[in-house]
Amino acid sequence: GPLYEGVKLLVADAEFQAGLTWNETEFQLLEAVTAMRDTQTVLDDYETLIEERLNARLLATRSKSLYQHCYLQHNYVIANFEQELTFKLQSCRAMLTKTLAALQNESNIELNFIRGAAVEARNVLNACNVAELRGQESNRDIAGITMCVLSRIGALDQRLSAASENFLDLLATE
Amino acid sequence: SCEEFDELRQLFDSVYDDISECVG
Repeated sequence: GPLYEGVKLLVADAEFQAGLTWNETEFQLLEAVTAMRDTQTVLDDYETLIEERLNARLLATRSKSLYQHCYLQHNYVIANFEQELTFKLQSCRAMLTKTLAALQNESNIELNFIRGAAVEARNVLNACNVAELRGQESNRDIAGITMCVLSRIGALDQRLSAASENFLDLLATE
Repeated sequence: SCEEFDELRQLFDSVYDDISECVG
């Protein structure tokens, strides 16, 4: 009857919304992880560049090359911050590694919930014996089944919203 | 700390731009 169809539609909609939420969450996660990995690559490349530059400077100043004066006029400035630059690069890299781990570990509870929410919505059909709404059940059964569906779908929606919000907060913080 | 690194990197790059220009 119409109640059975309506309940099935309600569950299908919850399942669909949960699927959309997971798609969006997964997209945001991948974007953040990719951006952080790209930054790690930039740091690796830059570390190599620092070494090359410093080696060239040492070579030019030690071998008294024609270009020695080009380096010497900047010697004081370079000597002042070359160590600091390497230190800050390593600090940045350590922070990225920590953030990546935090993003993937701390958010696991939220992510796992969002990932499984669509299946959980679908499971409401079985958990509440929705199929029984098709048969000739008593009013008491109809009310029980309907309440079961409404409460489970409502709770799922609330938890999904909270998990999604928490995850987006974590992304913004990190 | 990544912002501090980026600021210092820009300074470092500008010094080496001058050096590259001088070396030719």
